[in-house]
Amino acid sequence: ILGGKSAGRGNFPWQALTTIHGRGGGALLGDRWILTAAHIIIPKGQGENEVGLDQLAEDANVFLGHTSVEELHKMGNHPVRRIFIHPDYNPEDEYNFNGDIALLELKYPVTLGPTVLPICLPDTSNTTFYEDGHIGYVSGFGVEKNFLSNDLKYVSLPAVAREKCQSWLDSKRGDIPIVFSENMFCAGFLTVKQDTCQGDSGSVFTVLDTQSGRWVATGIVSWGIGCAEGYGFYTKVLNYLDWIKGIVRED
Amino acid sequence: SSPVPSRLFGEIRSPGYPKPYPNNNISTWDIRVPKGYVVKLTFRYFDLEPSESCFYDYVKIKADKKNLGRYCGQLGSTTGNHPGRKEFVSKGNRMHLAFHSDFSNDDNGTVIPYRGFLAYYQAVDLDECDPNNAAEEDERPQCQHFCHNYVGGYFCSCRTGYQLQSDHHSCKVECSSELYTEASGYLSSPEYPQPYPEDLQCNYSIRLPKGLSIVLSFLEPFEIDDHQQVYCPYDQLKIQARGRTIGEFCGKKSPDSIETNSNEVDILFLTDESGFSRGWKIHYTSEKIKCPQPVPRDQFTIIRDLQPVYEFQDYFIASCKTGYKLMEGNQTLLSFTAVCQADGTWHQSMPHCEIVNCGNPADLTNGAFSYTNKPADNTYQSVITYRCNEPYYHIVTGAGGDRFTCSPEGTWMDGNGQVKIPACLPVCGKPVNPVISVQR
Repeated sequence: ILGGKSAGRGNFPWQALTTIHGRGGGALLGDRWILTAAHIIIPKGQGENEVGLDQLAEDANVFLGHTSVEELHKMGNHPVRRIFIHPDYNPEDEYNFNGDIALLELKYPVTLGPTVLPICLPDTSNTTFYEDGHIGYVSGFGVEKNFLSNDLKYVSLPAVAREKCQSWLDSKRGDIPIVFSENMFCAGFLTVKQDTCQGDSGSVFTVLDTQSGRWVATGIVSWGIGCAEGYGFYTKVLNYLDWIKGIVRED
Repeated sequence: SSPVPSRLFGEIRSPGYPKPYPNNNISTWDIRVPKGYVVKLTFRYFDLEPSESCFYDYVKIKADKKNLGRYCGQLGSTTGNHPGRKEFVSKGNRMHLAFHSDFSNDDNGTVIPYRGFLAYYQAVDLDECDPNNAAEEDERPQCQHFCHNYVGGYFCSCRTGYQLQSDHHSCKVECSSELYTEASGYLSSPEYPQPYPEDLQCNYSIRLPKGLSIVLSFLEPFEIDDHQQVYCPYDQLKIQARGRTIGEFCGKKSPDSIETNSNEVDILFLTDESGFSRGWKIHYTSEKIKCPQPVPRDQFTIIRDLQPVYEFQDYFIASCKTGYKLMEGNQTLLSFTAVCQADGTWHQSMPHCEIVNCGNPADLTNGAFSYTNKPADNTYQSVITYRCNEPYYHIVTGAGGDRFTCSPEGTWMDGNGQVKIPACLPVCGKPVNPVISVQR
């Protein structure tokens, strides 16, 4: 998290620290699911065939319940039973992060408390969260000032209108055939040095639903061009509700 | 003199018959028929010299040491004693005939050829049972009770309760093994209400199917030899049930009814060598043996359709009030039935009822329960309320709510009778310590 602040304990109780292929983030759903990005499980350029999902589940580390990386490690990991990658995610397509969403099922349900609480999913009818300027908060253990952070940081970022995202992207991509699909949105600033960065992937972009008084995950930190050099791009959770609920409810 | 062989019939002829009999002749015949018969003699033809008192020629008939007559003459003669068609019957099985002819048979110088006689005899059955038929006083049948005649003989029998002795004439009371198996009946001392014989050792046994109780009622008159100072020293009437003496009686006062509670009763009547008491008579009946009235052991036990009396093969069903369960010792019973047995006891002892205990309520993950009334009370009608660890979890209940009551079935049930406990589901998006921006 660049340009952010240190999170206090209980500010973002859904925040998970993952260590699968390097550091990543995630968010607790219910008491046994972690919402995260697909690319932290199967990075671009690494096919699924190299290592099976079962093995990945065995090897995955998930930490919950603290803002300090060191304390998180001391508290112990939460073993993963299964991993669900969205079928639209194509690890071979280096510049297409469409379907960059995954679910991790923990082996054992976690006991909720002030420092471990799940995030809510958005209501299907509410699209205002993605309107231009709608403020959200992103937390993460990712890079801050060139170093991976040892503590949880957070930053407040506005959602940006699609046209602005596309326009900016077009100006920056060059020859890179990077894709901005309808299953994504972008957020952040063009000039203010506040953004998410490497290591924050998988963490959730959250907004406060003032009607219900609940914090809702509207996005998942997915990709960007550099860090704090423009907008960041996030998986649009609203478009994947059916997929999420289909997996979570069936289980 | 010639004995006549013992036959059932025969004829006797005067010497030379049908030719005139000789003079100076004395002939005798001893007629004998088998024992059990008498001799019946008739003259088919009789022609002897008539004389006054049959002085000259005669036939003398004798039987049973008695003269049956002296006969002579011809049919229609004015003198003499013609037997005619008379039947001569002995009392015994013998008859003696004697024929006598004097030295001549002339009448005023004319010799009259008297032919003599032809007599037939037959054996006639003697009715030994008719006392008038006894030849002598000591020859009368000595049947003590009943005499039965038949052709050629007779036999004796005895009244009910008596046994013909080895002499085939005398009867002795037989009451040593009298058996009664009907549901009710009468029994009495021998000869009742006439005085009972001496030296009796009577044993009357009543044997009924199991489950019946014999009741003895004494009828009047009741009279058994007794003594003023010593209890029943002479004759005794003993009542035994299942081998155990339940009463010994004598005197003139009839005992009260006896309910023996037994299906097997023996009545012993022992008498000494003397006495002149009229004895006793008992009317026995039977009724189904009774069992004790069932009584609940506690206030929660219900006996269905309680009867005023319980008899053999009756049964009762016990149950508990709602919220209580049947127990026998430490064992829970699904139901209870007790049957009245043949010996007057119940085949199972009365159970008791204990309050239903639902046990500890199921733990609620990420939640807890609390007792509404009495703490740690898991018995019938106790109420608990489930709650979740708020604010991190919220409770999701069925339509029956979060209150559970210990049911009569021994399970915790919600308001709709469902046993499924609520669930505590995570509360999302409500951090206890949300991020707050102060400076603007």
